[in-house]
Amino acid sequence: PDPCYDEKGVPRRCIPEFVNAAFGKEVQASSTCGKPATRHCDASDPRKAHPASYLTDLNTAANMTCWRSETLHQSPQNVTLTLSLAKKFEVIYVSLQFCSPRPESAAVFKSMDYGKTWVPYQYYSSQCRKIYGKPNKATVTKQNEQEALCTDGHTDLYPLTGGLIAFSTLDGRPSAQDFDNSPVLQDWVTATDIRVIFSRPHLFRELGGRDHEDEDGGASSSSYYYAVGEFQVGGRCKCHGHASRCTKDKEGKLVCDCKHNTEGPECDRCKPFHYDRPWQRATAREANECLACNCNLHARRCRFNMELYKLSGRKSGGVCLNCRHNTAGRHCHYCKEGFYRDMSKSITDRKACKACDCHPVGAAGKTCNQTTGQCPCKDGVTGLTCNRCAKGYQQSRSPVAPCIITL
Amino acid sequence: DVMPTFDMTLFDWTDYEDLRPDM
Repeated sequence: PDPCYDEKGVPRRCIPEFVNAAFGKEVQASSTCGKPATRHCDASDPRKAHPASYLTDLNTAANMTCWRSETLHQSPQNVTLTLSLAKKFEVIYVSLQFCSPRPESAAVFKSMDYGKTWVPYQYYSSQCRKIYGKPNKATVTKQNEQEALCTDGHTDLYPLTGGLIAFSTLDGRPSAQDFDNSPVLQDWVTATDIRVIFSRPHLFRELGGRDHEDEDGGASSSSYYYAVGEFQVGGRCKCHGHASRCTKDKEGKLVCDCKHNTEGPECDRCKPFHYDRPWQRATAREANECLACNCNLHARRCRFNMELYKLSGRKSGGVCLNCRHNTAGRHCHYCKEGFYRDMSKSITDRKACKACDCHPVGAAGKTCNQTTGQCPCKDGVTGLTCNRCAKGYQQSRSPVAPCIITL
Repeated sequence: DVMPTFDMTLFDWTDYEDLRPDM
């Protein structure tokens, strides 16, 4: 059974499963150890390599593979991990499990436009105001639900290994309970890329991240590195409630498997000819599927008209384009000028509209009554097409006044 | 008794050539 429809075939909201969106995806690290090789890190030796691919590979309790930065010296240097999800996801959490001590200051960013622009998601620091210009543990209100906060949580030096940084995108956001009706939070959780910036280690007087290996030949005690075993992004492929799964398209790009007459990588628009009401996200109550225009089988294209939609009580706003078979009207529901409705046929019949066929001499015009087919006749002329003289009249020689009263 | 349809050959098309249908 298709989760997007109930047992009676009625559309209902459907969402892809909750996944670790980072799993198996490539992470760009601004610094990775092993090039050149050191005593404990050699990029060319699989037993001693710590590549960025270890951030998103399969880890087991017995075998935690860790990415590790180069050994850094003296003044704090930013180290950046950038994860491309290659598609819009609704992110519920971002977590990092460290193999080194956690950084003293770190920031999580997201992009919604595939890495063109970045917005902050969360800051971590024992000195929020000083490092990021943010208060520690501010409260989120309905007025600032899209604001990144700063916390001194998750920044302890201990544990020296295995510590977590975990950020829940909805935690503490007032509208989280009413997510369906909160475009602000729907936007807040949407991301195509996640970036984490380690800004400062637990500096030098402490143990944090310090490299004891003297890799640079008697390094100062202020050298340090970052190491992470697991970079997770928990969330769902974003399909606006119109798909139960995401698949790869012909080009290998991840896209929603759209239902409810929607299309697009995120099911974010209606399919052609399904513009009878505006596209909407599905909710728990209503699938908001896209509806086909009603063109009585006489048109292949239509467009949406908001004014007509409002006038109809928000029921129908589709306007058919290029009505064929001599039909006209927003639903191709009547006959165009010069044709009349053959009531013996359904309006959906290709031959529902017949030509008026008004007589070139007897008729006063070419347009007939669209219901009866009666052409407008000149004086003394009769017949559906005005093709003969009425009783009491006879044909004259003048094509302008073809019938004259019989003497 | 239905009247016959127009006999187009009876009309005098002089001065009305533009009205004359293709027969």
